Amino acid sequence: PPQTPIRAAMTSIQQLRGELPSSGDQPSTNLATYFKNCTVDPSQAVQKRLEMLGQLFSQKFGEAVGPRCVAYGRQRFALGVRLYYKVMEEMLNSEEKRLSVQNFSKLLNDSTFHTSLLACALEVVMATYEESSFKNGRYSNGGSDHAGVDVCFPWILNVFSLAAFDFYKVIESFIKAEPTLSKDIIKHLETCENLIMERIAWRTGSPLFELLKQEQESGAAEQVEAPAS
Amino acid sequence: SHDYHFGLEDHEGISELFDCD
Repeated sequence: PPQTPIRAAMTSIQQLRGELPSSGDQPSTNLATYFKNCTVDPSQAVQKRLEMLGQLFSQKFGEAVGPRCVAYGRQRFALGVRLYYKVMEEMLNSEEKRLSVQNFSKLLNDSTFHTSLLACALEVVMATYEESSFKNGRYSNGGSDHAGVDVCFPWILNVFSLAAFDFYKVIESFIKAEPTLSKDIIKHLETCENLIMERIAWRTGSPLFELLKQEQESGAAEQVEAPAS
Repeated sequence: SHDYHFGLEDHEGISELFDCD
């Protein structure tokens, strides 16, 4: 049958669902082993964080899209959690091969890492759905009440109070760890990257400034070429 | 077609980006 925009969008969502294990709402045996190998087991903290962020996400999704859509928000969050666990496991497999270590206690107890990784997984889910929403015209009512736009990037950063610079850190590793991402989704993540690099990371309060200050202090002896006018 | 440009070096990974050795 001919490929219609609706059919293409439905295929993207089905592909995303199909690539995630149906039992993936919990860490796999392999991922649970990484958790257990840690000096401090992060399992409980990971679970608690997901519960807290899940409630926050559903609430904010309902506020943005409408109270009748809270259930859709929960569905998207559940899909995001499955992608989060899958990508985390693949990242740790890669890091184990690269560094020849199995104890990732520091990384796996870093709340910012988990929040950034989950935000990236949710952005992939949201972009897949939003793409379909625009294509099938559900939100395209031509007015200013364009609900689909409200949950697009950088919406997720505000929901999780996440610094754009921290979100930026996970994007490349995420794409490397999840080879089944469609070209459209990769392009979307690259657009997020560019937005962060060009604008969002330079807003007041960004951790980037503190990092630059530290870098300047530690490398004060190095000769830095003066910038061109 | 669209190809992502990977900027990280082979010796860099998510551990370094979150300051973990």
